[in-house]
Amino acid sequence: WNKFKKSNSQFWEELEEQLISSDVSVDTADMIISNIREYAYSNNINDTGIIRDLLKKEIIKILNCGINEKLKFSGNPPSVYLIVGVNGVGKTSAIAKLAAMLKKQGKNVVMAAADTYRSAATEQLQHYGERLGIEVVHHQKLSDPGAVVYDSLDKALARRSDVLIIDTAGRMQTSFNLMEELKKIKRVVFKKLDRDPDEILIVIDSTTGQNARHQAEVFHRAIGLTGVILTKTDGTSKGGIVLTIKNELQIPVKLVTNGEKIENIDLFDPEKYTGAIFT
Amino acid sequence: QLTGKFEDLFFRIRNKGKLSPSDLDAALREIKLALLEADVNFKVVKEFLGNLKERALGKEVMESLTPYQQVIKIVNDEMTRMLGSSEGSVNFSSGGPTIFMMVGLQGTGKTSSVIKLANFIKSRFGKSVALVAADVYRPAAVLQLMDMAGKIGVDVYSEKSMDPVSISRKGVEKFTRDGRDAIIIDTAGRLHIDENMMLEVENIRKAVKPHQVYLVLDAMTGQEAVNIASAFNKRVECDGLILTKLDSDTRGGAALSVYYVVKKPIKFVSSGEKIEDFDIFHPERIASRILG
Ligand SMILES: Nc1nc2c(ncn2[C@@H]2O[C@H](COP(=O)(O)OP(=O)(O)OP(=O)(O)O)[C@@H](O)[C@H]2O)c(=O)[nH]1
Ligand SMILES: Nc1nc2c(ncn2[C@@H]2O[C@H](COP(=O)(O)OP(=O)(O)OP(=O)(O)O)[C@@H](O)[C@H]2O)c(=O)[nH]1
Ligand SMILES: [Mg+2]
Ligand SMILES: [Mg+2]
Repeated sequence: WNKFKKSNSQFWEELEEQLISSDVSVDTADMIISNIREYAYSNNINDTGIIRDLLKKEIIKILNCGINEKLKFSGNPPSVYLIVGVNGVGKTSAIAKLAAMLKKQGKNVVMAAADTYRSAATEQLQHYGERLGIEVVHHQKLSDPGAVVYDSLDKALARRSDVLIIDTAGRMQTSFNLMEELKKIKRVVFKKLDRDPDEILIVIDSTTGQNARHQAEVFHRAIGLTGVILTKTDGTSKGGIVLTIKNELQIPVKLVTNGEKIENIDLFDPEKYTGAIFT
Repeated sequence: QLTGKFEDLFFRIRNKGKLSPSDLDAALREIKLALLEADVNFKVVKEFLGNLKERALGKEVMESLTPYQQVIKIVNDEMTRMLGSSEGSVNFSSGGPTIFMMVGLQGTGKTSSVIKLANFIKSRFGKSVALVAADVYRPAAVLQLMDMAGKIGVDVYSEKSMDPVSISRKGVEKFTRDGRDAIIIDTAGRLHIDENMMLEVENIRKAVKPHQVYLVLDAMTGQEAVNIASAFNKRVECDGLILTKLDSDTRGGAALSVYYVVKKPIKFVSSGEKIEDFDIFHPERIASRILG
């Protein structure tokens, strides 16, 4: 065994580097690799191809979560999806794509333009609304985001819409005031519907490194996350931080966007995702 | 200069007169961990540790009365060296307007940086600035730029056409005729692996001949930062980088990796959404964040 260990220490190092270069955190990568190594040694497995497959299976196992990976729909419409995340990660685009996807499935969708801060955020969402024939509830610039959400809930209830998707302004997890604003938005939904949003999804950019874990942690502590939307997977980054986020915070990836066209959105597929890490 | 994890580590070994090989290995492992957690590219980390070990096994450390202090000094020197120097200020061209162009991946903060740089040039140098809206793809991109430009009293050239090369050329011609001191071109976000889009930004550069092309890079970019920056640099010959979203408290290892490999200076940093959250790059500040 020591012979295998010595001659293959490079093999294990390469496996670890594959994970690290995909932005998996060192802790999670070490945990996964040492579990596999222990299993391989105790089962006399020394075929590197088989070990690689074991590694893939282990990663898929971590990413899989049974029922949680599906989008939740409420028994009392509208189902409410609150979309959050730091600046520029792809929230507004993901919302348009998700709305289009749900509409194609025959659902009645309303979008809330609750980013009242950034220049042309409302116009950006309205552009998609017009293209898709989906209503966008909006107020004038710098109005209270909570008021937009309240108004959207009214409209969604009146129209008996199936889903209301709420766009919020990008915000750093390090901004106390902006995180408080998000809590307030969540409370508006609870007060109106007597339940929390059915999905609270953090949008994470595939190119982001270890800071994404901190983002997930702080957003989760503030408002409770039900899932991740992983964006820009059409780039060269693998978004491995979602493996860390699932492993350490138990937050699953639900959706993936892989381009700038409206159809570039899919339900998360752990097998496909894991395969991409190893190409 | 070293904070947090590094301080504990070196505090633990400081009272040992000599630096044993196992002490050094333990120290190197801790440094590797800290750098990877800071998003420094793993190949850059390997090389850094290699150089560090070589120097640590040399006379300056082994024959020093305070070997651990020597190692800290080396780490700090190497880090600061790897970040380049502060060359942030703007050099204006003597004949005609100075032309700037922003490029980068989607969502990194290009459009915001155009506005911040324009404001920086106006307020610090008293120069007249005008902008060219060459992002024809993103919904409401031109509106976004115009809305922000209106707040700082800066003109924007835009067209209904879908040809960013012609928009850029015409915008620069117009503002040159108007006698502006600086012209800044905003381009669409694009992937470094999108051949058509990289060709487009190459063509804009050829048509307009900017004095400064800045790659706008998100400070929280992970391991791919080096590949992204290298690809952009190869296609459009960047003059420098603008590092954004530093207020995320990200450690910023991407900055170090990119400078180490691409050797282009970081000119400016953006640390917030306000127009004034924009400043000249100071390497020492990033070095202490990475080692944080
Ligand atoms: N290539 C690629 N680009 C994307 C993807 N998702 C979003 N983008 C682009 O990323 C940029 C930012 O997208 P937005 O939807 O405005 O991001 P945001 O999170 O709403 O940004 P803020 O509201 O400013 O915080 C745009 O140029 C999008 O076209 C994706 O999956 N792939
Ligand atoms: N917190 C913070 N937000 C920033 C910073 N720089 C830019 N932003 C925000 O990041 C988001 C994206 O900025 P944009 O300027 O639209 O980015 P872009 O690169 O032009 O995006 P595309 O044109 O879609 O590729 C916006 O919400 C900005 O306000 C920064 O330094 N800190
Ligand atoms: Mg948005
Ligand atoms: Mg832009």
